[in-house]
Parts: sequence; structure tokens; C-alpha cells
Amino acid sequence: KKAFLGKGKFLLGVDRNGRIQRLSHNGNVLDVTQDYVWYEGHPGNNSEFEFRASGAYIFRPWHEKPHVAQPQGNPIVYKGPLVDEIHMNFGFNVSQVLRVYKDKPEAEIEWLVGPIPIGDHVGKEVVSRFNTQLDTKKTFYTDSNGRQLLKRERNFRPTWNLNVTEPIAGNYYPINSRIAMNDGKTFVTVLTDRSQGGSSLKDGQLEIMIHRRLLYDDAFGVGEALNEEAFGEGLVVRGKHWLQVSSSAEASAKNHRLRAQQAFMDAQISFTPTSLSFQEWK
Amino acid sequence: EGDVSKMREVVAVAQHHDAVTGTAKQAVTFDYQQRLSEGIQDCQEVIKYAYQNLMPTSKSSAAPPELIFCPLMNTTECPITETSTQLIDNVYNPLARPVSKYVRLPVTSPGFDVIAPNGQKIETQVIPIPKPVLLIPGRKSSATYELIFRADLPPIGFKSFFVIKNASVAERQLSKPSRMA
Repeated sequence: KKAFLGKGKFLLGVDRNGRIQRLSHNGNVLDVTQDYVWYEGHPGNNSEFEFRASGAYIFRPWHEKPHVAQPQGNPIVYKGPLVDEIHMNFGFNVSQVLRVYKDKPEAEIEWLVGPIPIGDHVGKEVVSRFNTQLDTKKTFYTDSNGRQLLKRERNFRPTWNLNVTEPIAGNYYPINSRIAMNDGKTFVTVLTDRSQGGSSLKDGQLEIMIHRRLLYDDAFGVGEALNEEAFGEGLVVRGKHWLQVSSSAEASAKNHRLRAQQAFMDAQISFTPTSLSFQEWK
Repeated sequence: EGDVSKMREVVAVAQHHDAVTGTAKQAVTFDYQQRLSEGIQDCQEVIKYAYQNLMPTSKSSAAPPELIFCPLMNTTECPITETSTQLIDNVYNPLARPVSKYVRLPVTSPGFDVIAPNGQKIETQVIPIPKPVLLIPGRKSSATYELIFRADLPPIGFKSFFVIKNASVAERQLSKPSRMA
């Protein structure tokens, strides 16, 4: 009962590792866990159509089962009048801040990944994954075209017979601002702060790719491996996801549409130095 | 002179599929970044003029007040908030409805008052910056804390918050760490 974040209508329960365990919004309770996993990028041999490497153009995991980044150390909790947050680290150069702002109907997850280690000469693709028990019947939603949420069905295309040869990559879709799922009673949405890729590879599960570092060109024309560096190391990326839960399609739409607008057209901050007192300045 | 045309042209260039999806060669990506950065800088000039028309001039100078942006906020880095004992934080809401934004400013220590335009001190909280952020390669910042406050903003409008050092509130506004286990 003590291990929760938030004060208002949105509460977030966490386990002893500081990870999400349960959330409650307006009395709707959802058991949900979140972890970071990574796929090994296929090294390929770049023959036409077969064994092409995972790279800038294509996502192609070598194995279907990803590795899990394990929690490390003891999470630190900060609580205060405006925000509660937990700082935690995972293996594999992944860390996150899980936070709930007062009066905001969502959990904010600020992730930081990198530099992705490649000492084992294996390219890696890191994913944030949310797990629930919702019976979503193979269905999820992404806003690939940036306008509306489009229905996606696992291992299925509405206009042709799909032969699934790559169960992971074949079910990934672009995300511009959000990915969502529901079981008709509980509506779960994860919003992103940038375009990413994602899927629902099991019922009740959502995953979003957040960083990639790959060692081979995929032979689609770019001529380079997706192995960006800065300061002599792989890139470090930092961003946010917002996790929302609602009990109706209408409430869900209201929450995620307003949040997506605010993420896309966020308030702009600038500063003015002054030696005036407040009264003089006013 | 500030002009939004540069940004308009750059965004047009960056609608090439290589820029949208990240499939450009690295050198081309650097070029996209440089063009976008220049476009953003020109747009900031436009915003400066708008603010300067609305802001008071200082006693000692007839020149309009300076306006500073912090493009490295994504690494929790902002030279002016890290070195100033008082400043004005302008927060502009581009949406056509009121929004509440939790502003997070990088600072080197706790102990700041934040005064809203109506003269009321507003609630603040200070939290240490996570260690992995401090260790981001290339980060050049002495900030180790974030000052947090809530800005309730009007539609398509801005509010300016007066931020001033007050060491006497440091103890009260700093959130104490506790360990999960």
C-alpha cells in the first residue's frame, strides 16, 4: 500500500524494483508491468531477399526471443507536492525515471539508452515493453499516417493473404504519436514523443523500439551500417513515453488526443536575464 | 533579421524519405541537422522580436531585454539557469486552449522562489538529476538538480515567471531520496 506514486485520481503501484506493477485511474485498476528488452540485429549476408542484415531500412531481429535488461541497484524514490518519481537503472546502459505529476492522468516514463555496447560484435535493438492481461484478440492500433488510429491485427493484412515469415518484424508498424490496445472494457494507450516503431506481439502487450545500433549495412542503398557515434561512443538517446488507461473509448480518446497535441506543440521556454526586482519588472 | 522562411525551406528538404525515416548516410544526416538548427535559430529571432515588443526595457538601457533559448534542455543543460541568481522564465503555449505544463529548469542547487505574473509565489519542488543523465557524453553542465513548477498557461499566449534565488527555502523544496528496498 505504501509503494505507489501519485496523489490525485491517477495512482501507480510499483514493485520492490521500482517497476510498474499496477495503475489506477478514476478507480479503473489495471495490472501492468514494463520492462526493457533487446533484439539481436540480424548480421545477414545481403544476398537478395534472403538473410539481409538488420539496418537503417529494415528491422530484422536474428532471434524471435529478445534479451531482458535486468534491473540494477536500488531504485531511488522522490516524493513531493508536484511530482513523485523513481529513478532506476537497468543493465545494458538503460535507465529510466518513472513519474506521476499531480493532477495528470498518466504515468510519464523518461527513458535513457546508450551507448549500446557492441563489444560482442552483435548489433542490438532496444525495446520498451508493456505487459497486461487484457484479451486484445490480436488487435492493436497505431497512428502510422499521423492522422487517425488505424486498426492492426497480428499476422494479418486486410487486403491480401499474408505469409508470415518474420513474426517480429512482420508485425511491426510505424508509430507517429501513439500505440493503443483494448479489451472492450479497458483502454490502454502509450504515447511517444517522436516517431518510433512498435507492435503487440502477444495479446495484452505493447512494445516500442527506442534505440538501435547495428553493425552491418542492410544493402538497401544507404551503404552504411546504422552505427552512429558521438564523442567516440555510440549515441545516447533520451525520450518520454506516456502511459494512459481509461474505461471507455470516449475517455481514452479525450485523454490521448489532448496529450498528443501537447506533446507535439509543447510550450516553448525562453529566458530573460534581469537585475530588476519583481515589482520593477512587473 | 529573423525569418521563418529558412525553417520552411528546411522542413521541405527534410520531407525526403531519407530524412523522415533516418535512412540517409551519416554525412547527409549531419547536413539535415545543421539546416534544421539554422532554421530554428532564425525562428527564435522572430520569437525574440515578439517578446521584446511586449517586455519592459531596463532602467539602465533603452535596449529591449535579451531573450535566451536553451536548445540543450534534452540533456538537462541550460547555462542561464545554472548561473543566474534571478531571471525571467517565459513560457509560451502555442495551443488554442489553456494547458498546464510542469516546467523543469536545470540548477546547481536547490533554493529558488518562483513568482507568477500576479505576484503570488507558486509551489516548487527540486529533485536531483539522475546520474545517467549527468554522465551523458558531451554534456557540459554544472546542473545537478531540477527546479520544478507548474505553469498554467493561456491559449496561444504566454506567462513570464520571475525566478529568484532564496537559499532559505532550499531545505523545504528539496525532495528527500528514499530507497525502495
